[in-house]
Amino acid sequence: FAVQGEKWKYTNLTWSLSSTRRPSQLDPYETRSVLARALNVWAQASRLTFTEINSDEADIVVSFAKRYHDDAYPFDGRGAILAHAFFPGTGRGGDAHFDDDELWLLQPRDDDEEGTSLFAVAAHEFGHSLGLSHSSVKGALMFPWYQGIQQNFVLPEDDRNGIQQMYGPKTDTTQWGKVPQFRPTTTTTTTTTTTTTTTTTRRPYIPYHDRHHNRHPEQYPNRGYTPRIPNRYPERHYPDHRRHYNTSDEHPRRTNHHHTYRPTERTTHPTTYRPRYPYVQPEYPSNPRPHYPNDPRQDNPRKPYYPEKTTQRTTTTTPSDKPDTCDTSYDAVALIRGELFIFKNRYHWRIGAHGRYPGYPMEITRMWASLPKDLTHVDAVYERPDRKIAIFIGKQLYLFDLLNLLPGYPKPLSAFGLPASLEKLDAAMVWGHNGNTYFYSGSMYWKYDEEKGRVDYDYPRNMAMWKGVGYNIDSVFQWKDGKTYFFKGKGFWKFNDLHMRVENDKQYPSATFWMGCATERSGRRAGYK
Amino acid sequence: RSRPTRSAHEKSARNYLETFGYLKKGRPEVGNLQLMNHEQEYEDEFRIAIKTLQEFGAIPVTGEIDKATLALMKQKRCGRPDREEDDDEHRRKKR
Repeated sequence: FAVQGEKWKYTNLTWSLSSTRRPSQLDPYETRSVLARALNVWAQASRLTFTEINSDEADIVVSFAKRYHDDAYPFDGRGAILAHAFFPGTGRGGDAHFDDDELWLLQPRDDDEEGTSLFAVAAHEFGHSLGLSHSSVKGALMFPWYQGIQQNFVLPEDDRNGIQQMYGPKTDTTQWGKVPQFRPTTTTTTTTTTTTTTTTTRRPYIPYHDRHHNRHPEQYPNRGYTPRIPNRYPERHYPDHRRHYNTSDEHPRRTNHHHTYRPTERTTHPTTYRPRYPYVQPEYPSNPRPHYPNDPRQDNPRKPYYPEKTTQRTTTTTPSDKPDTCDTSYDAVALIRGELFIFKNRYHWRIGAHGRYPGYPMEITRMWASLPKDLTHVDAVYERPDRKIAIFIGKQLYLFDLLNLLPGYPKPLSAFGLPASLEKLDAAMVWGHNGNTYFYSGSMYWKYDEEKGRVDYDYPRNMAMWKGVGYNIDSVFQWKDGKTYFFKGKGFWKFNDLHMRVENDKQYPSATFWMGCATERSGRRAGYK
Repeated sequence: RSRPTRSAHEKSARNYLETFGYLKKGRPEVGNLQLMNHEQEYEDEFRIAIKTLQEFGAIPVTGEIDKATLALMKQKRCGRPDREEDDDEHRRKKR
């Protein structure tokens, strides 16, 4: 066995099936029953206990997702990669993700080779959730390749040694609790796969809809809010998601001495809550949750409130050069500190974990005040590996340390080995496939050596290397999924880095995907050939 | 000039080895001249990675992409790397 290094500081862990990412093909109640049995495999061999709390604040949140799903480990459809889990820790730590495209079997079937036992995979993934890495012992539960599961499964010795090294063996004075069965009724209870025969008083099962919506009844008085979950963090009442706001390393249960959930008085709104203005921050938030343009939660009233600072407004009329968010091409697109920045004319949009920031598009110079006051547009923007932000305008490079222009800048493009005759760059990016930086202009591109500060001597080369994107691109960048996206006109291509060509010859409309605009407005009928 | 073309099996194997932590990611772009100088070094790394995979997967250690290795790479498995690097993504902390 292999211990990764991180472990839980307590043994009474909580778990939950995600309220939003449940299996599409499985009954959630049976799924929870299987997950409880999988956790019980580890409970039987160690001092660990697992309590289902039906909350996204649980230590181990189990979710089902397809393809790209909010982390750097996209699923691949049916077969091959089945699931993954994160090692112990706060935030995403401990969470287990299952590929919703798999044919999951709730009951082991010897004669069905196509299906995959959810119990077997869950038991393996929970090993990661508890701090175990992969084992090279064939037959061990933590062996990385799927081996199926047998009836009356008992944790193999290799895994038992691993879990007991971290959390100690099970004490002798306890007995095993009965593995609970879940029933789809309102009297369904949260359950404890505990080492004692004592059962705690459990709160009734409350559907997600009832539990989570309208935490602000004064704002949404007609939603029938009934506070049922104690607010453990009254000073953080507004937030809707643990990963963004639970900044404490303290285990939530430490403030909840007995684990019975009781309705409590709703805490009044905090007086310490401050909106995120003034807008310019000392550091960008570093991406608690990637932005998914079509994420329905963008319209969720529970999303954090970013009030507009009306005093900063200098005009109420729309300038003529202000681009239409849902009907425009882009001058540059860049991922900076985990947020998407899209530039057009002298404006830019900022798209963070919760979608597009309100009040945008906003003048670029309000973010980077050292840029020319008469700025009309930028040509290319990218975040360098040293986190400095490079902004190309015409024949000049402006280099910023966050918001501050570095001494000696702007510098001419020729200072970096680019031809003196070059009027501008079209795009610049750090290519995720190899970590190198590339500049694009017209029909040519250059590889830029960040250490030497110059383009490599055997460049430029023809853009034909990047099959499918043509010449004179508008922008290119690497998104959080590790994929490369080229932009031209009002559309974009997703690029296959391994095959060095676009995945689809036909463009996708940018506004629909990146700005979350309605399809009709983004001009889909016009075609993107 | 470009480096010698690799077989589809090699490309697929390299991707697999990178995904599951046997090879470090970050190989230069197709046709990168710099790679030419390190071709031998790269081949050695690749063979070592294949051997490590074979050892981990409990199949004969040959250093070649043989049938057993191809079969191993097609098997259903966990998405976590077998050889963990220090990776913030796996140890994300609440701020």
